[in-house]
Amino acid sequence: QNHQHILQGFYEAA
Amino acid sequence: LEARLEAADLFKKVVEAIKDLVQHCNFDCNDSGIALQAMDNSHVALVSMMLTADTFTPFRCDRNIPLGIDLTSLTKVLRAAQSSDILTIKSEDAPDVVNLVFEGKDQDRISEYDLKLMDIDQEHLGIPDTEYAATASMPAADFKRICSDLLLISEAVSIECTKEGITFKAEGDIGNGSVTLRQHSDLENSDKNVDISLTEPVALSFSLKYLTGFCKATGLSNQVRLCLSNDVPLMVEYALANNSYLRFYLAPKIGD
Repeated sequence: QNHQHILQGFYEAA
Repeated sequence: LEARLEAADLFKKVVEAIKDLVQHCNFDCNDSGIALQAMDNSHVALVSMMLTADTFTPFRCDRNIPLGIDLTSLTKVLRAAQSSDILTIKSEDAPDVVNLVFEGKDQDRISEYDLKLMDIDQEHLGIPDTEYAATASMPAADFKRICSDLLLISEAVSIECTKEGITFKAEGDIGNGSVTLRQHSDLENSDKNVDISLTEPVALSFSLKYLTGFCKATGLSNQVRLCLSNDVPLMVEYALANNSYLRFYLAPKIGD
């Protein structure tokens, strides 16, 4: 529960 | 680039709202306006700002220029601007500095600062246009209050959106807390509306440390809009005049 996703898992590098 | 704002207040507040999340970032200037996209160091949150050309009177930008700026330094310079000052941002082609001019409304004082630019190689994420499962608009001050109250209970909040309303829940060592906002239209003051549109119920957990950080933008807009879909980052949007905006994206916490 303390862990946070990071955004790269959701969005591609442009 | 030459961009003139009737009141420095807007730019001061935008920079104030993002400076603790991101330290160095490119202000990308082109003929549509000034845009910024930057992630925090942990890559959990992202800020996306757009100040459209219509926000400035006048706005001129002849070619695309990225202005790499240290926001701590920019904050020092912007301290010299009074909120009601006219602010002009100017830059040459391939600039070493950005020039900021603050003029008192009565035009008896002109301050001029040059801020050194830096080369910033920033990772840019492509954020697709997303149809969110749930969108909730509410008074920005209420959202700020809820986040700061629940932060005293827990470091995480679960946000659940249903047709009945949006619920913020925190579970901590001292106990639990929850706040529900029900959909509601205030006929006398639409700034107080709570509006929810939903295609399917959503429940996601987020870090309150980040959410309370986003709330530094509260002074920019009466209303804030939360856009949620299961298993995608939350978008928190502060809409500004002339289609300008300040948006924050926050990756959800991993479930149990």
